Amino acid sequence: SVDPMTYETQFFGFTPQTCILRVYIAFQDYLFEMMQVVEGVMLKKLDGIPGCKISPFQIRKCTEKFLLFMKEHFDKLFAKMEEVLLQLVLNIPKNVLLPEDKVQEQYPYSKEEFQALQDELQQLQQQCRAEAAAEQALRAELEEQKAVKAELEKILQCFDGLENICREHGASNFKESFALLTQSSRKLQDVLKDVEEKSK
Amino acid sequence: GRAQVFTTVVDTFLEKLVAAGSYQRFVNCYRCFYKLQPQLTRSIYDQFISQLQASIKEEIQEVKNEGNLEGLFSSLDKIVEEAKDREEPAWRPSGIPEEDVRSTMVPYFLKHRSYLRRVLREKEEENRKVAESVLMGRDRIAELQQLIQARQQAWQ
Amino acid sequence: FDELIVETATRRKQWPKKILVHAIQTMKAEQE
Repeated sequence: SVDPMTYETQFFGFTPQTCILRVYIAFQDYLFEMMQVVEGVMLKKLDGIPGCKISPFQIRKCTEKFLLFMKEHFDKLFAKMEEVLLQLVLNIPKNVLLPEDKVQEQYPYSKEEFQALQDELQQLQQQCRAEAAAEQALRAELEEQKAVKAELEKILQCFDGLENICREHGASNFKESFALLTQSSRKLQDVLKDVEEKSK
Repeated sequence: GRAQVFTTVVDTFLEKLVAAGSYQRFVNCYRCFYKLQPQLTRSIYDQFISQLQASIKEEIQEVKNEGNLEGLFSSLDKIVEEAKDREEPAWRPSGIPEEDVRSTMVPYFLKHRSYLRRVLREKEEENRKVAESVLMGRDRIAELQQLIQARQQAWQ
Repeated sequence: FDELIVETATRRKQWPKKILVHAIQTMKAEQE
């Protein structure tokens, strides 16, 4: 049955009801204080009048009468003031959103939507990690390929070197030259045989 | 503005209180003293009213200063003015912190999502190029191996 | 009751931002 006015408290930093209560207590205290002062002044004055028939008790009765009357009106008037202050001044209308809560209307995500967003983030992170791992593997292979290519090219260079040597020594096609050399060797062998037979 | 309404309401309260606690009423209550000292009674009454008004106004000013009410009222007036075209009720805390804090996190999450998507896109593109180089490298190695085999066979 | 209301309202105003800071720190630490 009590409206705690939490949203107003969020803005002001204090509850409106407490503010009003503080004001009420202060005003009431001042009223009582002033009445005490009034009574005090009257009693002091009466003290100075010799043979005065008015007793302090009578003055006290008068004070109580006046105070009761004032307190009654005070309470009635203060209640009206409180109503106005709580409705018009220390109040945040229902259609008003405080600046710190703007995100609530800009991004009204339900539990499911929020979970979906978190899941998506997790998935993206996993994909990024996978891509990073893939990059590592690819670059490792590139390095390996570099070394392998270098070795293979060295071997090819050896073959090229051999062929160059043969070419430098007049054998552009080693296979043909070798065949020719074999042929020539055979011919020479045949000629040698011939010569040996004739010399016998 | 709220500040003006506040001041007006307090002033009205004081006015009506003073009107209720009129001199006539004061005299009615302190009749015995009034008969003895009518002028003093008037003086006491005037002092009482004046002091009461001053104390109440001072208290109000103190409350305004302590709570920075003037500033708060002005801010609130601005916020209310900005929302004047809106009819439907605004959001209010649900009382479940877990739910309410969600919306605070969403903007960051969305920013983070954009960032991750961009990074992933860039990484994928980069990896695609590196993968192409790797494939080309493999082809080249296969080519070299074939050449070497052919030369070796020829020498054999 | 009043203290409770003020405390609750103050937390509603201030803590979401603080929680966000911590959440971001946690996410960044996880990434690292």
